[in-house]
Amino acid sequence: YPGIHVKDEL
Amino acid sequence: MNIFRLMADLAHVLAIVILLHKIWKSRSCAGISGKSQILFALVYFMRYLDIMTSYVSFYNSTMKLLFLGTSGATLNLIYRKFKPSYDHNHDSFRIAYLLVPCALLSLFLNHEFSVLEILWTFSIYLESVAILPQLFMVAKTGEAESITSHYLFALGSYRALYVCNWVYRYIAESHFDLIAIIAGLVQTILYCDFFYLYITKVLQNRKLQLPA
Repeated sequence: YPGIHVKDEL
Repeated sequence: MNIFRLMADLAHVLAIVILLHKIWKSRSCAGISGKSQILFALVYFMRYLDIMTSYVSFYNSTMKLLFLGTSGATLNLIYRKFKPSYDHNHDSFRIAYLLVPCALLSLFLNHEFSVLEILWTFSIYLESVAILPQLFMVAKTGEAESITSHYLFALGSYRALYVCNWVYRYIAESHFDLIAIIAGLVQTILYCDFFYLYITKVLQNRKLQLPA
C-alpha cells in the first residue's frame, strides 16, 4: 500500500 | 479536490451547523445522542493528530481544526450547559460494543503497524459505526424532530458523497484507499433505512415516526 495511502482527505 | 469531495465536506459542515444551531436555539439537546457525539469527538481527535506531523493544505488544516473545535463545543453543550435536557435514559447504547471491535480490527487490518497509522485506522472504523447510538435512540423513542432528521441526512450524505469522490479518484487518479472505502460504504449503508424514511416522510412535511 505505501504510496497509494496518501491522507489528503478528512 | 473534486466536486464530490467539496460537496461532501460542505454537507459535513452543514450537519454540524444544524446540530449546534438546534441545541443553541432550543436550549435543549433532547433527542440527541451524547454517546454518538462522544464517538465523533474521539474519531476527530484520533484522526487529526497528524495536524502536527503533516501539512496538506490550508483548507485541510482549517477543516480539521473546525471539526475538532465544534465536536468539543457540542460535547460541552450536551454534558455541561444543557445537561438537564439530555435524554440519557434513551441514550442507552453500549459504546464498548463499538469501541472494542474497532480497536481490535484496527490492530489487524491496517496499512502499517505504527501508532499514528493504527489510530487513523481506528478512527476510520469507529466513524463508520459512530452514528449507531443516535439511530438506536431514534428507534427507541420511535421518532425524531425534523431538525434532528435534517442533521442526520446531512451527516449521512457526507460519507455517501465521499464514496462518489473515491469512485472519481479511482478513475481519474488511480487513487484508492481500501480501508477508507469499505468503512465509508458500511457507514453509508447504515444510513440507508434512515434515508428512505427521510425522503418518504420528512420531505413531505411529516414527522419522522417509526411504525410501531
